[in-house]
Amino acid sequence: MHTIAVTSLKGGVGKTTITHALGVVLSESLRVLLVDADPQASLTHVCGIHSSAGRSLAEVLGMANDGMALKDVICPISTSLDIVPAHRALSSAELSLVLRAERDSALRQAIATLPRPSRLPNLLRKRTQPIYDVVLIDTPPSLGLLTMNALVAADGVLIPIIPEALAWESLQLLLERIDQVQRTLNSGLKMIGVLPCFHDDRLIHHKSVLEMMRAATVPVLDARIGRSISVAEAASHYQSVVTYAPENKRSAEYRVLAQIIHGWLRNR
Amino acid sequence: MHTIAVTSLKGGVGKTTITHALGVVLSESLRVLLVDADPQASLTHVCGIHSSAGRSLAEVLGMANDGMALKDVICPISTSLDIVPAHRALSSAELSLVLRAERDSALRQAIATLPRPSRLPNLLRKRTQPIYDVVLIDTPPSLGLLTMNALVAADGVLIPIIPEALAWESLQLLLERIDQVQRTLNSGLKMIGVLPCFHDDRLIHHKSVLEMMRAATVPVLDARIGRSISVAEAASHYQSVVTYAPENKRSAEYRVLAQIIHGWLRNR
Ligand SMILES: Nc1ncnc2c1ncn2[C@@H]1O[C@H](COP(=O)(O)OP(=O)(O)OP(=O)(O)O)[C@@H](O)[C@H]1O
Ligand SMILES: Nc1ncnc2c1ncn2[C@@H]1O[C@H](COP(=O)(O)OP(=O)(O)OP(=O)(O)O)[C@@H](O)[C@H]1O
Ligand SMILES: [Mg+2]
Ligand SMILES: [Mg+2]
Repeated sequence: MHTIAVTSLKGGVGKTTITHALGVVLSESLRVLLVDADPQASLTHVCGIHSSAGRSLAEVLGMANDGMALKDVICPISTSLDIVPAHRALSSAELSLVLRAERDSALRQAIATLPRPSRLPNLLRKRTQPIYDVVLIDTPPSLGLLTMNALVAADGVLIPIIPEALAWESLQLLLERIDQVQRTLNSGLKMIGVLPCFHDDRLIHHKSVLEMMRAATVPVLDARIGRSISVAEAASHYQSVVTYAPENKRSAEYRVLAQIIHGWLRNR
Repeated sequence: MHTIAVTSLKGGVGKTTITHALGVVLSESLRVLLVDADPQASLTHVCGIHSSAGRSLAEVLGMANDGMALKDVICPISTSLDIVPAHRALSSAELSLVLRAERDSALRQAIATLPRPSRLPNLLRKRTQPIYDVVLIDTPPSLGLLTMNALVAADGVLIPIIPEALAWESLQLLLERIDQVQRTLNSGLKMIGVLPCFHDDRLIHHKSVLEMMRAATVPVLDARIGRSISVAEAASHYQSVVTYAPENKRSAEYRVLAQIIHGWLRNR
C-alpha cells in the first residue's frame, strides 16, 4: 500500500478534481482509498457522500487517544473506491492537534491501522476489511497541521500548479516545507512532481512561467491538464469528467496522469 | 475610516487580485491601506514589496503584548497607497494566537491604533502618520484565525466566487461563519456582497450556478469580473491590470467594482 498527497499552498489549482479523477481511474485496476483532509469537504461532496458530523476524519484526528478508528468512518463510493469523508469539524480538530505530541503524525498513525496487503492466501485473510493498494489524500490550500499530517503520512507528493506569476512564491514555500518534512518527519517522502493545470500552451504567460520554473530545476511532470468547463459541470453531477465526458480531452489528460502514477507505484 | 475584508474559503477565486485592483483604483481618490493577512504573501509580492522577516503582520499579531505596532511595519507602495506586508511567519503567528485571549480580535486592536481622520485642521495633526480612509484586508483561503481576525476587524466583507458547482458548499460554510461572527464577535460587520469572478456569461454552467445561488437568496452583486490572461501577466510586472492594461475589459470591470465600494463607503 502506498499513500500519495495532492498538495498546493495556492488555492483553486485543481487538487480536489485531480484526487477525484485519479481515484476513479486508478480504481479500475487497484483498490483505492480517498482521504479528504480539507474542512471544505469538496472531495466528499463531489463523490456524492453526505458529510456527517460524528463520522469523518475529524473524529479520527481530533479526539486524542480515544478517537475513532479510520476503518469506522470509511464510506464506499464504487467498486474498489472508498473514501474517508471530511467535515467542517476538521477545522477544530486541526486546532486541537496543536496541543498533542503526535500533532504531525496523527494521520500516518491512523492509516497505519489499515490492514496491509499480505502474503496470506485470500481464504485466511479477514474479509471484513478491504485491503487498499493506494491511498490518495486531498488537502486544503494551506501549510497548516492538516497538510502537514498528509505530508508526514505520504510516500509521494503531487503538486498541481497553475503556471502563472502568482503561483511562484507559494510553490517555493511549499517546496521548502516538503524539503523540511523529508529531513525531519518523513524521510521516505518522495516528490512525484509538479503538474501544470488549467494549462493553455497558446498563452505566452503560461509558457514563460513554466520555462522559469524548469530553469529553477522545479520537477515539472510531462503531463498537462487543460481547462474545460465540462470538468466543472461534472462536479455538479457528482462525477469526475472521466466518467461524465469520457471523450473530452481533459479525460484523456487525467488518464495520462494516472499512467504516470501507475509507473511511480510500480517503481516503489 | 472603514475596513473591508476580501474573503473566500475556496481557493484561487481572485481575492488577492481584487484587493490589489481595488486598492489601486480607490487610492486615486482616497488614502488606502492594504493588509496582507495571508502567509502566502501574494499581495505583498504583487505590490513589489519584499516580504521580510521581522517586519510584517506576523510581528504585529504574533508576539502577545509586546508585539510591534502596526504603524511600524507599514510600507509605502504609491501616493495614497500603503501596505502592511505578510510573511510566511504568519503561519506560526496564527498558531500562537490560539492560546491568547484576544485570538480573534488581535488585528482589530492593531487597526484601532491607527490615527483616525479627525476634525482638527491639518496643521495641528501630527503629520508623521498617514490617515487612512479605507483599509482592505486580503485573507488566506481558510476559516482559520487569520481570516477570523479579518472578519472581526472588518466593517464590510466582499466574497469573490467562481460560479461553479464546487464553490457552493464552501460559500455556505463561509456565510454561516460570517453570520456567527455578526452575532457574537462583530455585530457591525456588513455583507457587501458576493462577486462572480472568472465569469463567462456564455457558459450554461456559470449561468445555472448563479441562478441557483440567487434562488437561495445569496446576495450576488451586479458586478462581474471575467477572465483574461492579462490579469495574470500584470502580476509578473508587479502591477494590477488596471495600470498594466487600462483598456482591457477586466480593468473596466474592476473600476465598476470600485464604484460599488465607493457607494458602500458613502452610505456608511
Ligand atoms: N481542468 C479543469 N478545467 C476546468 N475547470 C476545472 C478544471 N479542474 C478543476 N476545475 C474547476 O475549477 C475549480 C477549482 O478546482 P478544485 O476545487 O479542484 O481546486 P482545489 O485546488 O481543490 O481548490 P481549493 O484550493 O479550494 O481546495 C472547481 O470549480 C473545479 O470544478
Ligand atoms: N480576472 C482574472 N482573469 C484571469 N486571471 C485571473 C483573474 N483574476 C485572478 N487571476 C489569476 O488567477 C490566479 C488566482 O488569483 P488570485 O491569486 O488573486 O486568487 P486568490 O483567491 O487570492 O488565491 P488564494 O486562494 O491562493 O489566495 C492568479 O494567477 C491570478 O493572476
Ligand atoms: Mg480542494
Ligand atoms: Mg490570495
